[in-house]
Amino acid sequence: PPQTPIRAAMTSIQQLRGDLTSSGDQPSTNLATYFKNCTVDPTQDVLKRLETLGQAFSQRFGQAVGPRCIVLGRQRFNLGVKLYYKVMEAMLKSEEKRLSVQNFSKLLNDSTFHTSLLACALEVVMATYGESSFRTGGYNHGSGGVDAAETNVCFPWILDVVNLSAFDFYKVIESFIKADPTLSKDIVKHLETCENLIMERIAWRTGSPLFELLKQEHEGGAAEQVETPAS
Amino acid sequence: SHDYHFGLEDHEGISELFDCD
Repeated sequence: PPQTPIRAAMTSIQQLRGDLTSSGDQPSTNLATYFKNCTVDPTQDVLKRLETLGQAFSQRFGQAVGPRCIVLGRQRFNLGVKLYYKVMEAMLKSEEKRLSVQNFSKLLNDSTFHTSLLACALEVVMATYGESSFRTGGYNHGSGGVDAAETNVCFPWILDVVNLSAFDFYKVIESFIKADPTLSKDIVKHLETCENLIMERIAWRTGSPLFELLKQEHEGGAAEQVETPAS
Repeated sequence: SHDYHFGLEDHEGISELFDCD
């Protein structure tokens, strides 16, 4: 049958859900082992963060799409969590191979890393359901049963929901694409568009951590600064 | 396959990007 935008969207959704069927909403045995190998076990912090951000996401999704869609928001979030765990495990496997270490305590206790990874997973889910499509393309079918045409859940909406700077989100995109080779061409394109938006505009807004980093770089790097006598 | 341009070098992973190496 001929490919239509709706058929393409339905195929993407089925593919995403299919790819995540075997992924649980809890860390896999392998991922749990990475957590246990840490000097400080991040498990409880990870679960607590997911609970807090899950509530924020469902609530904000309901506000943006309609109060009857809070349950739908929760479903999107749960799918995002599965993808978050799946990609985290793949990233750690790749890092273990590259660095020959098994203790990722610092990374796995970094709240910004987890929030960025989760935000990217949620953006992939939202884009798959057509809820984060950029309107320049000319259509937005809200193929998951949500009429998102009147709402504003397009990127960078997710950054505001999880309270993340665009600059920190940017860091995770390339590794995310590398770690999940099953992402469709359209989703990769979507993430690339997010990347470009950050690079060209969002990272330069007032309050971006980029300015502090540029300042440090200009001063020769924070680590190289001469300590004052007092310290 | 997609046309995404991978810019990170082999020695750059997620650990370095979050300053955790």
